[in-house]
Amino acid sequence: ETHDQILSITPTTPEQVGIVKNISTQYETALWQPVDAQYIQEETQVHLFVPANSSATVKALLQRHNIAHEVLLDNTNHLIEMQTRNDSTDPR
Amino acid sequence: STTSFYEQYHSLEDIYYWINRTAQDNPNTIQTILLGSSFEKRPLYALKISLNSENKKALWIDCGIHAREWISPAFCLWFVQYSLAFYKQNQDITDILDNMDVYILPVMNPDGYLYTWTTNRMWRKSRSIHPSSYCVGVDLNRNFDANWCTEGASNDPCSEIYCGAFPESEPESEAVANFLRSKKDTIELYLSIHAYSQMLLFPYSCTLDEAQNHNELLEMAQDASRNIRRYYRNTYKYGAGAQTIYLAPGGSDDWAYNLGIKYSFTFELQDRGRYGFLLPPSHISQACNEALLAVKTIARRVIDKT
Repeated sequence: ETHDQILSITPTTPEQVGIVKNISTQYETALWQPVDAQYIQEETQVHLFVPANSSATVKALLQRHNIAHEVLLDNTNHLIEMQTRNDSTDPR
Repeated sequence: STTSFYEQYHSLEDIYYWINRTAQDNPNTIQTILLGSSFEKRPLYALKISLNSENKKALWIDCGIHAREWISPAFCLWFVQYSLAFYKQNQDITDILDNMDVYILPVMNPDGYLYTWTTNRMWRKSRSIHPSSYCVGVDLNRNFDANWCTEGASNDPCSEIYCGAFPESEPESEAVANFLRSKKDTIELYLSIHAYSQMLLFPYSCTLDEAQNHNELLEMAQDASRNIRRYYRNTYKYGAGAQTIYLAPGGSDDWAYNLGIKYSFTFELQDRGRYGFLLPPSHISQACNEALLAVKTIARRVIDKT
């Protein structure tokens, strides 16, 4: 992957919860939802920011353990560019 | 230029400029109040919008307690602009400003906000350093004195939900708490603006117990959610924080409630998770209008009750 991504991950067993907790505390990821690994539970969506250089490893881990996941945002870099672009008028 | 100033996100420098400029341009309406300074010694400015008579009851709104939640400061700017532009044009905001002063803190965590613009877009906490750890920052919404650092917070400085060394250990939370303590007899309604997931939350988050006026708060949030649904497709969920999401002790809304501000809410703005903290500028308008509708609904009900 060449872009940072947001993954939506849904663990369904206690073992999968444990694996997602481990992933979220490694690989320079950032939890969006829930805010901390202690809140991760079965059947609840986890939104995880994954930097491009960790993406392949994280996805391979999820696939190896049959953990359901999808790409929520494919190109966060582009969205950050949009957010920081300044083409507005003066507040007056 | 294709978009307005208020449909863009802004750097901390631009927000400070906007605060000064807004106060200068509206000297009879807006006053700048210096609440204190951040860990890195940046000023914490609140704006006071005050029209007509003195000694009114007041509404407090804080934004940007979590650094990466950019829609939150955007809402505070939006609210001020809307108040100035639509007073005497829109009945709701006119009634609110005729009956309440409004205190608005656009960026409660300026150090963190700057850090998200310059270094790490995903940063959430403050930027304080701790002698015993290499990790930086405290979750300011775990740092207030409401069942501080119990289940749902962490005493690990490396955690995203680190509660700090002691309640109000952070200059940002201490400054806000001191100001609210000094105004507790006039502030009737406390609002803290967050992102994301579209929820209207109220005490308690620090315990599963219900607040003394739980049903009243529930009805107000329900009414606000119903009003949002009338105009927008998105529906806001609502409820007590701990029951609706999870236990989260040390939050500002619980603390304000325990201080005596009986109408205390935390709003989680757009979206439901598609964009999260990276909500595109084109969505700012709807996100702010939804939240504005909730503020107006709840503020009018508070005015009717007090």
